[in-house]
Amino acid sequence: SLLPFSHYGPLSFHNMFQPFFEMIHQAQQAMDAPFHSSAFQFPDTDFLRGDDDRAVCKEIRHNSTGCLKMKGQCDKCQEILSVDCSTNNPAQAHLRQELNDSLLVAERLTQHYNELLQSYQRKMFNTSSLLEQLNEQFNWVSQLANLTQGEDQYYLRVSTVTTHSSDSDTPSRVTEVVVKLFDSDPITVVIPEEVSRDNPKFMDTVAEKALQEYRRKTR
Amino acid sequence: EQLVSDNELEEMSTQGSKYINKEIQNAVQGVKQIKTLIEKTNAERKSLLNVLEEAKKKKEDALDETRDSEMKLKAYPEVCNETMMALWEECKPCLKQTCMKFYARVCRSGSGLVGRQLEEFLNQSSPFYFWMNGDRIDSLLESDRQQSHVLDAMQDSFTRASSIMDTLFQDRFFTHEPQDTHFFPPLGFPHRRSHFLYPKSRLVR
Repeated sequence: SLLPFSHYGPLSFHNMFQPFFEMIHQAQQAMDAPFHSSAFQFPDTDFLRGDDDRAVCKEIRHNSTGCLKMKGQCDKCQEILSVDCSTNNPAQAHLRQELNDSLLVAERLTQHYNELLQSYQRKMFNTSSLLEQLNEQFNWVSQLANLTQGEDQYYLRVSTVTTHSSDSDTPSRVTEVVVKLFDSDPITVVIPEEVSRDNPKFMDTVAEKALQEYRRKTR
Repeated sequence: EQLVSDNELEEMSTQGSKYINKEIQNAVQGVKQIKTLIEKTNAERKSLLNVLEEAKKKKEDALDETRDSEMKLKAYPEVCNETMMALWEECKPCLKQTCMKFYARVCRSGSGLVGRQLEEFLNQSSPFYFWMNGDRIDSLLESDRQQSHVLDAMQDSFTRASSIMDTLFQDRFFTHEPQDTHFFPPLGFPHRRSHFLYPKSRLVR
């Protein structure tokens, strides 16, 4: 049982968690750093398929080679690509075919590599979001740990239990329980008639609602 | 009306505290489960990194082969010269017009400078560059450069994050059950090389 938290020793428990937050935050920052730098951008290999206007605009601005990708729209340019010099020089024609074949392979492998890079980036995002969850979960444990340094041996102390009708025209009666969670302010929990006081789950319901209210307030 | 005696209030407080304690235990276990998930994600990342290294090798071999073929082809005297040049003189204006129309419609920024830059580029280019798909080769080399930069940036950040997580997860909070009665001294880890999320055989960048 964790009761009481004294296993961690009052002060060291809180001290212990504080650096955890800093470390988790640093790890998150380290993980997210590259994605915030402008120099970090995935190569737009979509232009290999001519799909990405953005990439073409960038290339046109950068060094005009983006315009050469529009050769398909100019007949005379297409004719250059289909000029066959093999009659003058068969070896050259063979070399050109070799070049085109290796170019196709290189383009396919570049596209594949880009997809792998993007799945690698997704792994980084996963780790970053897990660090966020770790932070949130630690936050909750640390706050509880912080609160358990009080004198009271009870984590939850019931101060009053009253019952009254939920409102004048309906006879149904609710039970109102005022509790303190550690040394938090009093929390009032309203339990519907269906969960009566002799129901073994009554106090679990009270504690669950009190904890929800506590977490809502401390978030 | 007040329903319960002081004794009953004590009993209710005890029951409620047990519930809260269970929740605390769950929260502590939750922290450990997240750590396990981080480790799992990292193991997947490491194997993906191996796949990336292999794919990079294949890609670069293909690029080398392409450049070899290009060099061999460039070494040949430019045959079909007349045909090429005649076609090129008709290809350029069409290319310029098509490109400027596209740029004005899609890129939505000043096309004056781009037009002059394009004119200069086309006049300096040779139809052979075109005939050999020189533009596609240059685009591949550019994306190869960018991909190396992207991977390096991601690796650097992972290295830094993993050394921090390595230290964090070495803490006794993660390696001992909270029931252990040992007193947990505050954090003060012996500084160790980060191997937690990183194999010793650090990849050569």
